[in-house]
Amino acid sequence: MLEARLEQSSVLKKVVDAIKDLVQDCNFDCNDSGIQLQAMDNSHVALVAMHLKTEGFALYRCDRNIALGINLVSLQKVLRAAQNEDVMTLKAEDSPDALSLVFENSENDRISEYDLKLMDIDQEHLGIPETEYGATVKMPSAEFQRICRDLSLLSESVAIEATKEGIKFSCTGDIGKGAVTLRQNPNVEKPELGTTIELQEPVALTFSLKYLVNFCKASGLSNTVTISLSNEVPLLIEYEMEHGYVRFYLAPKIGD
Amino acid sequence: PTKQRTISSFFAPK
Repeated sequence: MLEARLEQSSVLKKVVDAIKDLVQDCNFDCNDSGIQLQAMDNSHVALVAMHLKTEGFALYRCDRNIALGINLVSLQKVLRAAQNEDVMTLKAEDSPDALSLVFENSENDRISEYDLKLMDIDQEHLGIPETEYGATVKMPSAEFQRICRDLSLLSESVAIEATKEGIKFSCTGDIGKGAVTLRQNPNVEKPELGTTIELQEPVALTFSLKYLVNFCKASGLSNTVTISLSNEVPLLIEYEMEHGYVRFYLAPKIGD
Repeated sequence: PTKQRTISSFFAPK
């Protein structure tokens, strides 16, 4: 059986908020390393991989591998009943029909108990190869979100170029064009506000802004985001949590 | 003209 307790419900609430517009139904794979999820969007253009590691739980017990087939819209309805500061306990049997969720407030005078029906989801897992990326950019997640939103108002696609000059996001649309260039600017006192760029080789790729804007819904998970790019492979966008991560992969647009 | 690729054309099923 599974029994997993989070000190703060906000952790799972934010994870579900981050991915629910990308995938609808997915398996939460529970095993002795924690709770993991891997799912593609309907069009198979983007992939999300999530890991909540056991260290992040106040209590974690999972005797054998359990796949919780969850509709994320339904899960979000139940999670609305949890306050951010509530302690959340997840429980499931070995072959569960339902996931039990218990929310307790810090004063210990309210206990909310919910059951979420589970579904059988036949989901294939993809092997994600270890990749030495040509360029890796770490920057404030809020700034990345702003750039994606601003450019998405002009165009469907963004060209991302990483050179020794910096990283340039540019787009062209019906009403005009726009570009934002970021230069390396580490912040010694507040590293989360700085921008660092590691460049092995110049990279130039084109991506759909619709997906990037969607990924930015994970900005609440972390003050910083890491963007990893290599020519002609999917881009990796990672939001790192204290004990886990949410990673998004996006296939590029490539000339015929 | 560019064409949107799919993730499965890069990552193989396990």
